Amino acid sequence: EKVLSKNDELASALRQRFVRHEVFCLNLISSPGSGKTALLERTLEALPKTAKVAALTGDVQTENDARRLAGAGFPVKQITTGGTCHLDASMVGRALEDWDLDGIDILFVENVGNLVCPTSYDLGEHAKIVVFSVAEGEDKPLKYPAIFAVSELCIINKVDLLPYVPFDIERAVANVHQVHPGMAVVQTSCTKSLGLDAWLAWLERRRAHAF
Amino acid sequence: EKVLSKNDELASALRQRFVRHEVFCLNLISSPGSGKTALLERTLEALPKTAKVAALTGDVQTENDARRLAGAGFPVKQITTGGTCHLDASMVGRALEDWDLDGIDILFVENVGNLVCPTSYDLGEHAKIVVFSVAEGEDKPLKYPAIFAVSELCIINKVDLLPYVPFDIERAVANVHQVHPGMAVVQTSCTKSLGLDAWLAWLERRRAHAF
Ligand SMILES: Nc1nc2c(ncn2[C@@H]2O[C@H](COP(=O)(O)OP(=O)(O)OP(=O)(O)O)[C@@H](O)[C@H]2O)c(=O)[nH]1
Ligand SMILES: Nc1nc2c(ncn2[C@@H]2O[C@H](COP(=O)(O)OP(=O)(O)OP(=O)(O)O)[C@@H](O)[C@H]2O)c(=O)[nH]1
Ligand SMILES: [Mg+2]
Ligand SMILES: [Mg+2]
Ligand SMILES: [Zn+2]
Ligand SMILES: [Zn+2]
Repeated sequence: EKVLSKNDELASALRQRFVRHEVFCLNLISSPGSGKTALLERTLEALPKTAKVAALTGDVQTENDARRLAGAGFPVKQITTGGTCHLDASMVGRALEDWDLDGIDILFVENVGNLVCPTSYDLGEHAKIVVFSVAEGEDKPLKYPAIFAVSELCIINKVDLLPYVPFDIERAVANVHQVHPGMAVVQTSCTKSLGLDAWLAWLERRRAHAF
Repeated sequence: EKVLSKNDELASALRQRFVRHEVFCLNLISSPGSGKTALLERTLEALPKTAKVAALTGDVQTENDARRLAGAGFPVKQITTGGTCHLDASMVGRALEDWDLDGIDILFVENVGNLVCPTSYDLGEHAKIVVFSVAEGEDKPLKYPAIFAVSELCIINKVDLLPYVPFDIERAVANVHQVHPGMAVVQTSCTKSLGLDAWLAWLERRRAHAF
């Protein structure tokens, strides 16, 4: 019988709080620069101003991402780890201390840029979402399988660059499904606002099944 | 007085072996997909066939990168970590066991795709090299400062994409120098073979000062 790690205990407690207060929580994971913040910028712009949305964003250093997300007018907080390569449940718990969870319907958590370590740290989320971009190469799902296996949605971003990069998008989707058969895949461009409707539709459907 | 970690001890032993056998060793670090393997492909193609070059490449899964590098005809070995997000000195030591170090003048080590964790694992190298691409955003040096601070060279790759991405290259270089004043920076495109001469020149100069 596996002994629960400290993180698992804290994550479990967070998960129960999210259920109790009906907070739909998503954990966005990708390499540095795949476009997590850009995706959240487009998302927060697209959601109604009356939506009860909030975001936490994690980085080793700087408040850059929180500053970018704050523009939409929803509550946003930066978690700076100082060195740790992933967010953990204790950091998320601390960041949420002075927020009223009854005032939050959707909580986006942008993880530290890292395709490996965040995989094994439960934050109490309803689902992990993995993002990778067409600039990174179609073999990424095969080379970093764990995050693709445990996530519920794969976003392939920066499709506007397809004419200029050696990226085989059919091969990429096949690789995703080799690691995670049937995984939902949405293709986006955050700079050209492509594919955002499909992403928002997934969000709405997944949230409807959350409680 | 800081107690040496197990990794530091093994790395120190490797470093002594590299000195003894005059092996010039470089540790290439970047996010997944910035172009480490592509850079090594271009490099191994450019070096004379008589050069005593070898490469180790680390990944969580697959032998894809070793397969790509083997095409140049030099000794290449894949290290698969199975889950660990960085190479460490014990893995490099094991990989080198059946190689004759007297037959190697230059050893390239491609680290696992990760901009955080490899920073703190000495592999016995002469220098760390950090690669990031114009697709990732110019704030990466500020957001992941440790690897930029400890590396000796920064390669900004995929400059062929500059017309199509919102990347301010002057801002990017300024950010590199904010974190590491005076750091050497080379701009490359591995797909269009741009900037490779500058990189090879840096390599030659740095190797001349290695022993
Ligand atoms: N061409 C193109 N560039 C994009 C797209 N989405 C984001 N970018 C750019 O990619 C760079 C990185 O985007 P970010 O949103 O900062 O990526 P991130 O995943 O949040 O990065 P970290 O938080 O540092 O891990 C920025 O320069 C963005 O403008 C896209 O769809 N197409
Ligand atoms: N446009 C463009 N694409 C590039 C360039 N260099 C590499 N690529 C592409 O970028 C993708 C990733 O390149 P890789 O060489 O696999 O990157 P990597 O850093 O070795 O990736 P990992 O080992 O998985 O961390 C591939 O599709 C390459 O063809 C470049 O200069 N320009
Ligand atoms: Mg971000
Ligand atoms: Mg590689
Ligand atoms: Zn880690
Ligand atoms: Zn790590």
